[in-house]
Amino acid sequence: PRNTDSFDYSNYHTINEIYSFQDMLVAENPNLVSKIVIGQSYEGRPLNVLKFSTGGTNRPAIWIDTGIHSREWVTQASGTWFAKKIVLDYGHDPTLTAILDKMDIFLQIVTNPDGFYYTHNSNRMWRKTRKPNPGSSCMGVDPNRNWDAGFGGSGASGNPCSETYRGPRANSESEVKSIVDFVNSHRNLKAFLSIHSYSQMLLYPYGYTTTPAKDQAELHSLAKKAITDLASLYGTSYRYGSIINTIYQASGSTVDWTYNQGIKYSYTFELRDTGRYGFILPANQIIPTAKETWLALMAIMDHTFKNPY
Amino acid sequence: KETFEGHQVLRIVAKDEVQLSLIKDLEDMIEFEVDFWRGVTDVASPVDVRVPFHSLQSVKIYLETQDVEYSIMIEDLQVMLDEEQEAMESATRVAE
Repeated sequence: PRNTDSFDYSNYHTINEIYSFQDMLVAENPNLVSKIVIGQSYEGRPLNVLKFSTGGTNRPAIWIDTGIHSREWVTQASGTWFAKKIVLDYGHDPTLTAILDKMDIFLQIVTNPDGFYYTHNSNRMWRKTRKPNPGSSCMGVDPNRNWDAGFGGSGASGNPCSETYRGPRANSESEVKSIVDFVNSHRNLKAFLSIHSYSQMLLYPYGYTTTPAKDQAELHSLAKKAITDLASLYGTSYRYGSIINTIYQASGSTVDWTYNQGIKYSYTFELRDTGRYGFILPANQIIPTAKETWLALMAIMDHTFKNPY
Repeated sequence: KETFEGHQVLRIVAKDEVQLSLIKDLEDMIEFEVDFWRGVTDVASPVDVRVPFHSLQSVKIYLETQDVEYSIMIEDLQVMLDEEQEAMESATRVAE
């Protein structure tokens, strides 16, 4: 496509198509969108993050990432749609305009590029990174068990062949370490939204301990508001709660680490499948999924904007 | 390229906690090579598991002997992947 207006948001795309979409969006909107490369994947692919900013320096910011589990294709596709939505709505939607007039938004669409490339070319079911594990014939680490939050605890596997292999040590994966370094250097992120699929859930810390997060009451009520807004579009019903109470014990997960860094509004989304397609969600559900999820994202971003801390 | 002819995705519904742990035990049966798409959470939530063709019968026998209810969510995974690939290729052709 020659521009992001003619990009086909209602279909799945390869990593090259998404990366060139990102460059087109930046070129079309030089006063709003820029691209930051926060590091490289194991196989040397750039870790691209789109920055949406209307000025200022080191403004309070919101982070959104999709695709950390590579086979969850509806998330990268939704992330692409979110990027265009932000550009289209700035200056038109008063809520988003107010947010972007005072805050920045960072959006990483392909958070696990090696795994994503591998799903397109070798194994559609691949979830992890693609780094070899010394002493094992099995590749890859689960990038959502590799963070330094309860790392090594139960709720992840020590077996390199497991889908939830935590890795040899926290932040062993460059895809994870690059985000850690970015968060530590930026130091002014106020919300961190990590998007997975599937099973319609909105989850907040903790996953590695039953100890309630100190902001549990606020996180819970905000989650309720977010999933209510989400359901208002197509009736997609979400469950919500802390990771450990809602699904299972998960150690080393993204939002546990970001919350422990003081980023209060840390959430994991598990997008639809509302039916029986699992990870092979038909492309005709991409835009409905993105639209309903956007309503929840806006609820959390608006609350973050209106409740500075 | 890894293909998934004959792989099925089973949607398993536990009646109680005992059955939930029986389903979880599947994860440790390495020889079955099952892939949990939707993990074990609580009795109310179904568990979706991709089962390779070579262990389908064993897994179904394991579930049926324990009286664990399941349905076939995806009959043949490769058929769906071929459809997904075809949709992508035709979208690319239209774009070109």
